[in-house]
Amino acid sequence: IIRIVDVWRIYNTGFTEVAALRGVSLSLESGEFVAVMGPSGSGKSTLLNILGCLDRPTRGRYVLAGQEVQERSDDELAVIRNRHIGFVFQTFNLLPRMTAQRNVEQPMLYARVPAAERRERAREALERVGLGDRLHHRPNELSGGQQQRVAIARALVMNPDIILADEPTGNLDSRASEEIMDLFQALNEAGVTIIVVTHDEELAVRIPRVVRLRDGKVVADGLREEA
Amino acid sequence: IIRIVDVWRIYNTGFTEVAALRGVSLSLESGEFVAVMGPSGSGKSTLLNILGCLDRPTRGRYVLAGQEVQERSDDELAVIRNRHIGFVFQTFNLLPRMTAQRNVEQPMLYARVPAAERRERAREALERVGLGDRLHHRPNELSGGQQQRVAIARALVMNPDIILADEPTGNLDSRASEEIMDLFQALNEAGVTIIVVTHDEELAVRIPRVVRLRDGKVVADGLREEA
Ligand SMILES: Nc1ncnc2c1ncn2[C@@H]1O[C@H](COP(=O)(O)OP(=O)(O)OP(=O)(O)O)[C@@H](O)[C@H]1O
Ligand SMILES: Nc1ncnc2c1ncn2[C@@H]1O[C@H](COP(=O)(O)OP(=O)(O)OP(=O)(O)O)[C@@H](O)[C@H]1O
Ligand SMILES: [Mg+2]
Ligand SMILES: [Mg+2]
Repeated sequence: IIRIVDVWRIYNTGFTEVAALRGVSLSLESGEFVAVMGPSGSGKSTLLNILGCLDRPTRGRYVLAGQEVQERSDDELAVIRNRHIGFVFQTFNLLPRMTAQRNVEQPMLYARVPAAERRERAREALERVGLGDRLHHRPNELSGGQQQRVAIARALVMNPDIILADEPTGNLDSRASEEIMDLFQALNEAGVTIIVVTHDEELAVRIPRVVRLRDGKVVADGLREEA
Repeated sequence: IIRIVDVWRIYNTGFTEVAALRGVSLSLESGEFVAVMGPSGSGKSTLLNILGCLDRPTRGRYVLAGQEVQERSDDELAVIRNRHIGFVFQTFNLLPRMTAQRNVEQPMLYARVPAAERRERAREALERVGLGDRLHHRPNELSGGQQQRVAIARALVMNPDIILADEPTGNLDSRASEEIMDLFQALNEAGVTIIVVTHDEELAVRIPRVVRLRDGKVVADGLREEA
């Protein structure tokens, strides 16, 4: 379902160039569950942004569900992002003046889901991550881990085929982290393709395949023997 | 050096009340190194904000360096925050339009440190956290873990007596986390009082005293036998 071939991403900050990805190739079947790991600054978020169609490679190809992403129009990519990909951002990206419930409703607005259904699905998504009693809190009225869970709920609410989660448990205690992993595992068993960027080796042991990055290159990509 | 007695913090969100801290008492000698742990939403950041003089308790007393905090003027508190307390925020709170170096210079501006000295101390603080090659990048040109390390560098640059760090390694891989812990341990050996909020049990094993919160109350507070 996902295939990237020799992808480079070079940033120009005006006075230097940073090659965040240097020839990354990766291939995933539909329904796989993959962890992406590596040191801080190794290119994990950059990779995930490209896979999520939030950024384009400087060089190389990305084939998503059988079609080259660079051949699709911006409108087509917007629909793909909205309906087929659920993205959990490393820094949450919540709208600060909206409540938790309204933040989770956002993707459904774009898809023109009727108001009563939007509210109900948002409420139910927030309950699934343990925030049923925080629906009307704004992000600055929530703890760091609660904000992270709102970002997770928002990524799930459109029932996407692909979940891309950038360090979804970085602000969660071990019990809340396990609950999120249980949720991801249940979705994966139902056929959802999941890629989780994580620094947490405890989390990664529950994920069947691990891709390791270092300085913008893949240095390992394999299945765990016990998976 | 720090003593809080029966501290409550109640938030009013307009339609509900959230008691984030419900009678927390804590006492630290100068030079101690303490981990604060507990589930997401248990009150850790709220506690740290009060200790850092960024927030006031609804009820209870806070005695800092021998004087009641509520008896000090806002100006006095601002000087204490600037010169004696280094605060690492859970969500970094970097200024988005300034470079990493300029962000780290911020506390020194307030203290009227001359420009050449400011730049040099900021550069040196960023090198200490492994970001010597990212001085001129803005936050959105940095990875999540790099932003976190800029926030750490900024907290250290005034050589504070007290460091309050809210999940300082949440976005760091294990090697970068260890480097930050080595840094904190060296500062503690030089006499700095350090309180680290963390979800990471691996990190906490290196910290001699652990305070655990649950639902806004202290449920454990003790020294590790082996420390
Ligand atoms: N401004 C606010 N208004 C209302 N409730 C708030 C506000 N800020 C925090 N809260 C609530 O207070 C409780 C404690 O929040 P706090 O940020 O201290 O938790 P925490 O232990 O740091 O959690 P985490 O590990 O997720 O960062 C949470 O349940 C949160 O929803
Ligand atoms: N807009 C940008 N301009 C310049 N350099 C950038 C930009 N965004 C990221 N970088 C650099 O690209 C590299 C990879 O960044 P990326 O965010 O992908 O790392 P990461 O693996 O997600 O790290 P972390 O674990 O710290 O989140 C970093 O060294 C970073 O400084
Ligand atoms: Mg990242
Ligand atoms: Mg917190």
